[in-house]
Amino acid sequence: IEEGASRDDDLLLPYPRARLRPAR
Amino acid sequence: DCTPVHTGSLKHESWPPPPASHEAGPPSVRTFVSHFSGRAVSGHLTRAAAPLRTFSVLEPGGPGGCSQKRRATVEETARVATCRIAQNGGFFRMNTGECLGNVVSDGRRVSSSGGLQNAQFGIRRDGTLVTGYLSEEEVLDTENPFVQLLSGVVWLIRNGSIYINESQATECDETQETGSFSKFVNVMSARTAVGHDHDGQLVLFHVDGQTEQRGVNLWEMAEFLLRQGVVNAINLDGGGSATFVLNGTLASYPSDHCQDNMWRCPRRVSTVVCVHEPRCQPPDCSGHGTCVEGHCKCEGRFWRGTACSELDCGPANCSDHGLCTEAGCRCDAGWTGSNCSEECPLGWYGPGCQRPCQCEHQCPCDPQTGNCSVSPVKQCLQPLEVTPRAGEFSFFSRTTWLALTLTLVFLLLLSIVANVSLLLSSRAERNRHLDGDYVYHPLQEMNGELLATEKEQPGDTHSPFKD
Repeated sequence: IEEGASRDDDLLLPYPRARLRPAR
Repeated sequence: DCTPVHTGSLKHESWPPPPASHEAGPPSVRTFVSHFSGRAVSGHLTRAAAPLRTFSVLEPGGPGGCSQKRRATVEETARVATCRIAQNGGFFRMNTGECLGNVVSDGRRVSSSGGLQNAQFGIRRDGTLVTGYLSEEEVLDTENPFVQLLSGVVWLIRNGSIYINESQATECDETQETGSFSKFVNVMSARTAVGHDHDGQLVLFHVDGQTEQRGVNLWEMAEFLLRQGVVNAINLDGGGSATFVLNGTLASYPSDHCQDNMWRCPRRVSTVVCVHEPRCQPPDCSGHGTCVEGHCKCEGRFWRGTACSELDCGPANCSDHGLCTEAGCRCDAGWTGSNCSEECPLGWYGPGCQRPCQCEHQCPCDPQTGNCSVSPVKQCLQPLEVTPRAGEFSFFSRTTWLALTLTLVFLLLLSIVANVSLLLSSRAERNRHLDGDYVYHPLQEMNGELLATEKEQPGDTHSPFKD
């Protein structure tokens, strides 16, 4: 059964999208 | 990043594996619809025994998925690995598909966080369950390496207590003023988590939801897990990623919309946590056996052990005079037999006693080296004394046989000569009778008296018919 692609619209992000956390 | 760490080993919990004899029964999957702050939330709680053999972290779409930055639905990834139960796993970059954090899948390290401080959950080679924060050095440990490892965000429960506050301090972003991390913790949403209970069983948790509208926050999830006896747990990806697949079929209500807003569609995610049939450890039984229902059936007569990695040549164990190999005892020089318990027979030496001694006068040699000068005095003198007698016996026997043979030949010749002479005389006699001369043989009466006619024969020649 082809359900089609998700719209990826329920976003739950721990960190702001634009930021990369520096590795320590 | 908010709590600098200056010392080497970082805080984490290691839970010892269950005994090797512990049977891995089928996983249990419980479905619930529970109230959290008055809201009804549905989800699943899964427990799997012997996680070392039944739990895997899968790359999206199969091996190589992280390096190729693939995204696949949980159903697709679970189908490849024949998972009984599967959920979405670690976080990933939505726009590129890049796997984030540490990922070790069935012993293959496919992604590294480079020491980034987020909650980790993994299983080491000996079955130890590890939860918490790990330095890169600990992740790369080769003595007891991780066979499964993935990263989450927020260590929910540490050693039986909620650990969210401490996690926020450790895992928060440097720019806390954005509030994104705090919101992430406290917002209701669809959630997933992984952890373990007191019995060392793996626990997978999933709740349906939609960010800011339905579902649970991390505090509610942690409390629920605590009530279920979970000892250590970390939070995995949620929101539209939260997906639960049972026996290959989607069994949750994803929160992402399809292209048609009427319907909901499962998101193509990155890594997947999977509960499958028990696998052998190692999966290929060290190349010396076959995996049957999670147990190695060793091949050959001498491979033993749960991993078919030990050679066992029996209680004698080659009697300390050999090496146990997959073909049996390989005896040291000078020893033979299935257990290497017998010395080489006299006159032979070397590995497997395959080499004949090369000593003079048939002297025995050293069974290990073949050396003729090693303790030969007693062993060698005796044969030297015996040799002449043996020679005599041999010579006497030969002479006897020769005489006997000659006698028999002589008798045979004598017999032939006698027989031939008799045959010749018999033929001469017969030939004489057949030369044409008749021989007169007078008939005799039964009583032995001559007939009257015979008596009168010389004078009566006129009565030829009287006879």
